[in-house]
Amino acid sequence: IQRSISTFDFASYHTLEEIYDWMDMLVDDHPNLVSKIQIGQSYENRPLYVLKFSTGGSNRPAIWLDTGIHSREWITQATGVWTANKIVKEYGQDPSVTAILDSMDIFFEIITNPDGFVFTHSSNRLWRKTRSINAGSSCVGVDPNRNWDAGFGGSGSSSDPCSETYRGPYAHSESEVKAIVDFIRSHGNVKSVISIHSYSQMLLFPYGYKRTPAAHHQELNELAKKAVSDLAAMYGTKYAYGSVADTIYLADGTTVDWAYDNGVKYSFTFELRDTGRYGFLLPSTQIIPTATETWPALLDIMVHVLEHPY
Amino acid sequence: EQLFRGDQVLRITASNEEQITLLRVLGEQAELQIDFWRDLTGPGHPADLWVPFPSLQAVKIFLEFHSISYSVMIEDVQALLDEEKKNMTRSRR
Repeated sequence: IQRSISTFDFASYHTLEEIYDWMDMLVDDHPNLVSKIQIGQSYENRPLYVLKFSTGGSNRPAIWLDTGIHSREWITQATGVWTANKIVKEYGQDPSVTAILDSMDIFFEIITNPDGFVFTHSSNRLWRKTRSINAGSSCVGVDPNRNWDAGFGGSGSSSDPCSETYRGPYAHSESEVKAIVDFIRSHGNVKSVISIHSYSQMLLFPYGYKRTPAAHHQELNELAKKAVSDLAAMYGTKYAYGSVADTIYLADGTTVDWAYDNGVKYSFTFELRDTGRYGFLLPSTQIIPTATETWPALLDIMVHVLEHPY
Repeated sequence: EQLFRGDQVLRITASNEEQITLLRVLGEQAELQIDFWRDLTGPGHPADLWVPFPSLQAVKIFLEFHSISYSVMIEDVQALLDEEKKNMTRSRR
């Protein structure tokens, strides 16, 4: 069967294999813009792939995007695939995307928790965590969004391996988390981290592990306000925005807090669309609308990062 | 493969802080195996709670006893999963 990127159905949910194959096709079709790098391996030894969008240069300032750290949130991985394709399509066409990629790189991990994702396809559609074995417990997995070294171990996470928000035995115990930590640290020039989840319709920024406002609270808040306003312009989808602690609850050990505490000023986390009925089981007919409305908000953040170097 | 026949997702709206505290206590009861899909954020904000079939009665009785308002958001989780699986197969074909 001849592989073709033009026949890929962005309006359907796909398996890990199909998405990894699609990534290869994207790289094959755009070798001067996209490359695939492996940043590590999952607990069950699956490769952790990151798409690098770059027009050249060395160690340029970079934007990190990830989707699907919670495996059951299928709309995020699907939005990730659509968005990666959109970046390629818009380079050279859209002035903002072109300007971003002419001076920055974008790193995009579409399947951040591959073991969990495969498990959602084979055994338990509602699986959220990693698939690592917990010593002394029959319960499997760690919540990879409570495993980061930022307020790790606080009350905004669980010490119970059977809980959906189990933080793990120690910070960065999960290879899926450690791989990102190592990558961002070794890169050294990441200016923005945008971690995408679903669902709840929120755009959040640090902090989650404490109620103290982040040093750049006002700037992040204004940027979030603009992003959610542009998102809503598409279909009227209303998003809440603010710090994690103020908007939802205290959450310890999260991606955005770790990124911010490690010098990444523009750290955001999205909670994508909820139609109000299906939750994580959002029908595939919602993929394109969700991805389409998210795009202007993502672009707002990326353009702001480009225009506000630090 | 784990099946979710009869599991429901309830949309709960707590009207005050006291009800939120009660719901947090409910969430800590490990034997119920419930899972907040959309977490509790504050009075008037909806939370979505996945309840396995064996815990349905206990959870609904708890909610009704404490006058916590809820509606059934997903009647049968497995039915939706079956539908999703069918759609994926069709799309792949």
